[in-house]
Amino acid sequence: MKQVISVVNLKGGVGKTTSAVNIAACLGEIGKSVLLIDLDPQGSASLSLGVENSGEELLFALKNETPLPVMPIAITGVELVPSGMSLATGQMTLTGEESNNALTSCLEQTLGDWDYVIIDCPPSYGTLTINALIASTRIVVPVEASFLGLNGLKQMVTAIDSLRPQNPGLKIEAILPCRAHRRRRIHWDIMDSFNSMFPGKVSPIIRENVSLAAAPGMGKPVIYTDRLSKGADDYRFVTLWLDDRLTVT
Amino acid sequence: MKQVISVVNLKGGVGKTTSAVNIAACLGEIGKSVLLIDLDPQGSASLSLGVENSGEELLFALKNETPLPVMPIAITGVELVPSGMSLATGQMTLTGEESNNALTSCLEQTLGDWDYVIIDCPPSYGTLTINALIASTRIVVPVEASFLGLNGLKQMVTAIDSLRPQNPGLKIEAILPCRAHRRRRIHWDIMDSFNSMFPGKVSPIIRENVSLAAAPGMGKPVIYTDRLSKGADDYRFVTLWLDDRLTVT
Ligand SMILES: Nc1ncnc2c1ncn2[C@@H]1O[C@H](COP(=O)(O)OP(=O)(O)OP(=O)(O)O)[C@@H](O)[C@H]1O
Ligand SMILES: Nc1ncnc2c1ncn2[C@@H]1O[C@H](COP(=O)(O)OP(=O)(O)OP(=O)(O)O)[C@@H](O)[C@H]1O
Ligand SMILES: [Mg+2]
Ligand SMILES: [Mg+2]
Repeated sequence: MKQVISVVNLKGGVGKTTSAVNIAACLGEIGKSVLLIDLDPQGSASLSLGVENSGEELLFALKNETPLPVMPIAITGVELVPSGMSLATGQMTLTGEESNNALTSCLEQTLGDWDYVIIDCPPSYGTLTINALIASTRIVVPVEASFLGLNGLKQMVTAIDSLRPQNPGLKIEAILPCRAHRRRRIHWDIMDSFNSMFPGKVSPIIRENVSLAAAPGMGKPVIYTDRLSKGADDYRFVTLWLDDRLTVT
Repeated sequence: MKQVISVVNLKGGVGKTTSAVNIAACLGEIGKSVLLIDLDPQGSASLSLGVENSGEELLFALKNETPLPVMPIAITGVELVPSGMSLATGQMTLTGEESNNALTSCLEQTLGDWDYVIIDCPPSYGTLTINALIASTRIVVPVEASFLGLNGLKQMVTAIDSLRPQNPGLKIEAILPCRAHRRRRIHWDIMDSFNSMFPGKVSPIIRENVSLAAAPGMGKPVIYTDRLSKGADDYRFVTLWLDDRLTVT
């Protein structure tokens, strides 16, 4: 059964895009088929894959509830719905309760047989993020093990709870500790908090590693740019952990 | 003459809040008086100073164009306009061209004789950020020296250019390289790009340092929590550099 996963966190720069892109690529590497949807007007996921896009096609699809613009990319098993700045205007015009289901409707009409749909969300609680959450079967929250990171997670929980009437099955499937600095005491203190808030749902950590900061500049996921790096190792391991959980349940 | 400074970047997690809070504190330490405005519904700046706030007072002030709710905090020379989740609802209701001047109007009515007003902006190009930019005399852009960080800066430039008709004096005063990893080659490559895009405007760097990730958890700026740390050194140095530039011009 197809899993639709929102990669979401209102807090900025915690590793949403890096996780969405690299988990999608790692799933493709283990033979899964993935549709990666870039839902951020800043188009970070698209840019990380070497794709510059206006976002106009995606904006059109959402406004008119037509099939999503899917493009092939040179990543095994992964296809992309790219985004760009035009979607920002969309964030202003796509307002109101009825349009919160636009993405769900678009997805239903989009032909393709993917094992996973992964949605990269922007760092704001607006129309786009709400659309993603309503369209999703699972939520994955990349987090940073810092005080502000922990606070962002608490606010995320509140936001998701408020959406449950519109999508009763909605729950946080996994917390991904990204950009981890394991030598810091604060890392372990905050990890304890994550583990007590979400027992059994905290994934293996993804370490802060230059390979992950550098890969977007080469337009490829880290398993293509630096396949022996810590960044590649960590995302492969997290992907296996996640796929295992999502296949069983 | 009072300087109103927006600390802004649409890219998430680059160090806007960390910079706004710590530069404000460092300015207070050298005898300047500062009003720090938390304009982010996630209230990160407020939380970093140990203040939990609903954001209702700030929302009310912006909607009705009344004086801002200023509160004293135990930081020499610094007062705070706190924020919180209620401002998120505001982001939906405060729409339309005429409301882009709300913050400017509120500031004019707010009694107080500060050398600097520093505005911490959220990572989105919506009403709140536009209000900040229109109210400002100067823009400071914290950046991360990574590919996605450089791209965020380019998008920031485009956004600011589009606002110039409404605030002709608006220009980027400084680029602050935050969370810097000087041992990475990518750091120096991207720093070259920053320096060629903004010659003479790139501040001394602020290194990635645990002191800056830990300080918010203690509700104080780093010069109070860890005054001999690299984080404290770097922000003091950047503050002197910035104050010098802003006093001369
Ligand atoms: N584990 C890591 N090690 C090193 N750099 C990383 C790591 N994860 C992410 N980065 C870098 O940190 C920055 C922020 O990551 P990313 O853009 O993925 O976060 P985000 O949550 O999607 O941000 P936004 O809120 O702006 O959408 C990027 O420049 C990225 O390349
Ligand atoms: N130089 C630094 N060294 C270590 N940690 C840092 C540094 N600067 C910021 N941080 C940490 O990185 C995270 C992101 O920083 P911060 O919240 O200041 O960025 P931001 O741009 O305001 O984010 P947002 O887009 O969510 O508003 C925070 O957890 C913060 O404590
Ligand atoms: Mg992103
Ligand atoms: Mg912030």
